[in-house]
Amino acid sequence: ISRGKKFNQEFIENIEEILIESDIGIETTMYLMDELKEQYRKNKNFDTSTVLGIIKKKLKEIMMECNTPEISERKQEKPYVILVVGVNGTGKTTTIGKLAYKYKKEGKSVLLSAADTFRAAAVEQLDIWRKRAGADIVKTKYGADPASVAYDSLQAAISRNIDVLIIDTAGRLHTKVNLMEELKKIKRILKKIKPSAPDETLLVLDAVTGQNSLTQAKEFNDAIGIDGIVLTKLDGTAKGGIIVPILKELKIPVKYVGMGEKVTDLALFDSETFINALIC
Amino acid sequence: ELTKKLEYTFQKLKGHGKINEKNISEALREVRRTLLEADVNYKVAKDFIEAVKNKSLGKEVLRSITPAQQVIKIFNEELVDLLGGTVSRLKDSSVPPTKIMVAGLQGSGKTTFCAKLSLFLSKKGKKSLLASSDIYRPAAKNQLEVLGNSINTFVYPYDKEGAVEIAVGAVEEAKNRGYDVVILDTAGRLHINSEMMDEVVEIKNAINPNEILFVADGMTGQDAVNSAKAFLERLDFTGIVLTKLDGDAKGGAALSIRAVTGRPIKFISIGEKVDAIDIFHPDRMASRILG
Ligand SMILES: Nc1nc2c(ncn2[C@@H]2O[C@H](COP(=O)(O)OP(=O)(O)OP(=O)(O)O)[C@@H](O)[C@H]2O)c(=O)[nH]1
Ligand SMILES: Nc1nc2c(ncn2[C@@H]2O[C@H](COP(=O)(O)OP(=O)(O)OP(=O)(O)O)[C@@H](O)[C@H]2O)c(=O)[nH]1
Ligand SMILES: [Mg+2]
Ligand SMILES: [Mg+2]
Repeated sequence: ISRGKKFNQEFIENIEEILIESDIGIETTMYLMDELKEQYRKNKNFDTSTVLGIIKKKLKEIMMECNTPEISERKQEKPYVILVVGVNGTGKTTTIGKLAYKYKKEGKSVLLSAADTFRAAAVEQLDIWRKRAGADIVKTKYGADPASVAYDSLQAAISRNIDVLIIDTAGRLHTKVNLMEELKKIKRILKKIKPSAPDETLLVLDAVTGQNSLTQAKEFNDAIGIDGIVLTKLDGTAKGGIIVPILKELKIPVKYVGMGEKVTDLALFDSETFINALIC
Repeated sequence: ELTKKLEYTFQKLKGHGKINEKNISEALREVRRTLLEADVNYKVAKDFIEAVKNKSLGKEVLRSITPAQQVIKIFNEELVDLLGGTVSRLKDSSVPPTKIMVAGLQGSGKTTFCAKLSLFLSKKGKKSLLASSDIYRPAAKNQLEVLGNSINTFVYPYDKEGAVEIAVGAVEEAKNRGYDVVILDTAGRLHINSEMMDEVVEIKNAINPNEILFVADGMTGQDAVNSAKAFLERLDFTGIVLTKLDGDAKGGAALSIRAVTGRPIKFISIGEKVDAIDIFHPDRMASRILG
């Protein structure tokens, strides 16, 4: 957007285009556009920087509304159990490798659970990541019941006095009822050993995905409850604006962002950075 | 859904025999909203609506249907036309093996699709060799081998070679062993990673594929036009595959990618199993997008 343009029809369309193309969705876009028009009515002295300022302020407000308390990992007793879920190909296994590396750097002992017993070479893939991170792994043969792998992993984490247990699950579409039931079963079986487990359930979303991410967040949250989101592939050109309606409607915070394919390419989500990147 | 919304819109403007500027602008707003909610790219939706608007202005409303149904009918026809205009058969080589190369962003479903395509072709009596030039993703080779085993298809073995070397070796193997087709999987890559884009161009130049398929996730949002354009510019791909359409994403990326590249959508992937592949049906996709 060039500086100092007047608030005319063409300008309005440009703003609308930037917002829509960020995947923020039509509802949030219209909400922001109404807000802009309202401000314009009050103060005709409008230019580009005013507009950007208003949008950023509104986005910050939306994101602050969802300030759910940071899940304090120290409050939970060992092992801290993280369940990672999401649809196919979003970056769950890779993210787990990055998380394991992060916790190892913090001096924690980490155990990974290869509970994706379905997809070709899923266990092998996670095994390579755990070596890169310096973590241990519990795995079993292909086709085994994921819930039993999760169960064995938690038993092992307890007996080995592990700080953090991260459970990888197979990618699954939220529309597949039996696969969502499988997740509920994993949760139930973990609770048999540790009632607070999973201490953290992370939904991994691909920044490239459009409006369906909102549906995914709703469905996974309804099925097993989601504590935080990992937004991956933000090193691409997709903006991931869909997390704004997700935050607004479901109050689920984004905890991490994936910025690449290396073990160090994981960052804590920062709303300021995100908002600035969203509407540049 | 769209029909109901448009019925309501036209109800408010009664007694019109023709579709004119006035009664259509409200309807077009509804259609635009439907397209955007279906993940059709902003600019693509704008151009598409403008084109269809010009086609429907002044049209006599048929006696048998309401103006709303008329508008939907026109949009549906135009969408089907845009999505599936050209014939979308897989390219064949006069001298075997036919070389098919697959490329796209990370996690879009390329590796799984290669196995699906191989099975699809074997059912048509064509024997294919599977190969992967993905030397980056952990256990990429294992993944294709496991998939290959499940369909009794040989996967070209590699060890320490580079991506281009593997591709050339696989084509050579396919030639020597009398395969009808060689299907080459490539690593997922970002269109803005110049090194990786250079690599995939290098692979293309080394083996000169008959068919290059851009594999895109059916749930892709507004960004679809960016990656599609970039891959087209560097690879000049010949066909599009949309995956994960067994979900409930509307699939507007189909229109976005088709509109900015002009390349035909040849296949869709509709599940995780190796037989979950289908020829692209533009009419089904149009109904899905317009909801
Ligand atoms: N550029 C980029 N690529 C990523 C990122 N995260 C993951 N990937 C890539 O995305 C692809 C899929 O990653 P996986 O970790 O296998 O995804 P997944 O969700 O475990 O996949 P399934 O288990 O098959 O559902 C791989 O090629 C990863 O390298 C990221 O933040 N940036
Ligand atoms: N539900 C569903 N899942 C699919 C479909 N196609 C692929 N998948 C799944 O999507 C995930 C990613 O598939 P891959 O074939 O590994 O994707 P890829 O493009 O090769 O990934 P990279 O090589 O990392 O870029 C896997 O879990 C697949 O089983 C589909 O049509 N429907
Ligand atoms: Mg995985
Ligand atoms: Mg692959």
